[in-house]
Amino acid sequence: EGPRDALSLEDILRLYNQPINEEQAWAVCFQCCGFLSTEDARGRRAPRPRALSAAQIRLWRDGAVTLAPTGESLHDAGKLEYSRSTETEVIESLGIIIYKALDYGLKENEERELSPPLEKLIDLMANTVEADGSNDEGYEAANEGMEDEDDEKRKISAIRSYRDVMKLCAAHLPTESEAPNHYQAVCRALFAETMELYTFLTKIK
Amino acid sequence: EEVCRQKKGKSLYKIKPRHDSGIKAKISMKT
Repeated sequence: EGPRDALSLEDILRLYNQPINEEQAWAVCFQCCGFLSTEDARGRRAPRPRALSAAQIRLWRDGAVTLAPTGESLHDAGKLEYSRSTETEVIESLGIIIYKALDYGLKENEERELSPPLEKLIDLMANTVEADGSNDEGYEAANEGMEDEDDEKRKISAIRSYRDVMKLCAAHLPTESEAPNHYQAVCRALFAETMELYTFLTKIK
Repeated sequence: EEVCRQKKGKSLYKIKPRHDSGIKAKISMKT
């Protein structure tokens, strides 16, 4: 078998037998939503099943992250037929996958302590934010064009698009404009390190 | 093999008891 150009998130979790770290979670969210929003902009919105899995999230050697339809090989991507999911359904599914990747290997009676911004992002993506307004701190990135004096309205209460997710991920960094390069580098490093481990373990075997 | 795996992938995080109103419970209800 020749060198692999892509690994699924499931491959990565199984190889390490550990959860991903928070920075990797931010990076996979940003990169995956970048791919999905570009697909949409090009009018190439692929039909996607309602329930996505970590096996469908593919990290590439160059740090790109793509989302493939279920149960097919890389070469068949996009050729299978599925019922179409809405953008918010895909985001919800992605949020759940990312949470499970952060929670990987933990017992059912245990809960990982996440940093508040990442927990908020996942809460918003997975659409599990409480409706009572108790979780309204923090994010302004996804509401463009609002005036400064209207802070309450600027606080995001829901994610509606891939771009909203990307803006929240960018706002997590000290310099938002660095987001594309930074998150690509994080995913590239995750791929490289995982391949290094994969190669090493293969040699041992 | 397991030592290599853990050394390579070591990530630090805190674990707390699962809480009924925590994100894990909310995500579990979704799935």
